[in-house]
Amino acid sequence: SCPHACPQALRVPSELLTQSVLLSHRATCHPRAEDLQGHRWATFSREEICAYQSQPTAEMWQRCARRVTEAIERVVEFAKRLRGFLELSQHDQIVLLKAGAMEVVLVRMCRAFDAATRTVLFEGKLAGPELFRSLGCPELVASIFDLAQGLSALRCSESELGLLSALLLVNAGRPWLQDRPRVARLQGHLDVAFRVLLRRTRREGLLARLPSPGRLRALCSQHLEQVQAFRRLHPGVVSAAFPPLYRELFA
Amino acid sequence: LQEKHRILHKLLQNGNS
Repeated sequence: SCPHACPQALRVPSELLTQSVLLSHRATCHPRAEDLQGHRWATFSREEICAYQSQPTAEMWQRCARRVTEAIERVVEFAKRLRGFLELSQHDQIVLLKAGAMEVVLVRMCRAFDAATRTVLFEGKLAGPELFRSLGCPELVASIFDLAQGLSALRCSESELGLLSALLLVNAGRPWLQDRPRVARLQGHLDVAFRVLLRRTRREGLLARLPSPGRLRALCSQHLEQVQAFRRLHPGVVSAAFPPLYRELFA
Repeated sequence: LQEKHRILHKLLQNGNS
């Protein structure tokens, strides 16, 4: 509808865009989609859980910060492979990733969530919320598990998760964007692609069951608050021992 | 903004891995 205003990359039919997003999602997710089917991940044993629970708080925080950072790096790669993302200004790429990367990490978690045992894949095995006790933020951990459980129950396809993730990132409502209309155009294309997919697969009911934007935002705020609380209790640890990308985004 | 997010900026600049 705007052939002169839209760069070439943004004028693609819905299905092509969905395919492209799916490829980007599959290429940057861990575990890979093929490993999700009939997975054989072991559950952590009692002894292993106790070992994690006995770790000093600072060490457990550092360990989890590393895992989160690895996930964020994959989301950055996902963003770079999203059609149109790299055509946004560098400023806006940073704004969108800073605001949305953690939301995507949280949504992606549901892929490796085992509803039967209420566990999530962590460092190669399935872990329940009690494994993270030494972090000292039980409400945050519980909220994350609740989100993963809720999303897991929706049984989203990889295409749905890919588009949902893309829409979490390409959000023209984020503050501080320089070229909001440009982001909105890209968001619009993704939105149409998502709706076309849902109509084609008769999954329109999914829209009403997704976690609200407010819920994801609140979870990310909760995470930031806990990072601040940790810093007050363990001054210097974040600067000295946390991954630099984690510090940049959350501290 | 780029000054405060050097690592993110660098990741965005690098070629795909």
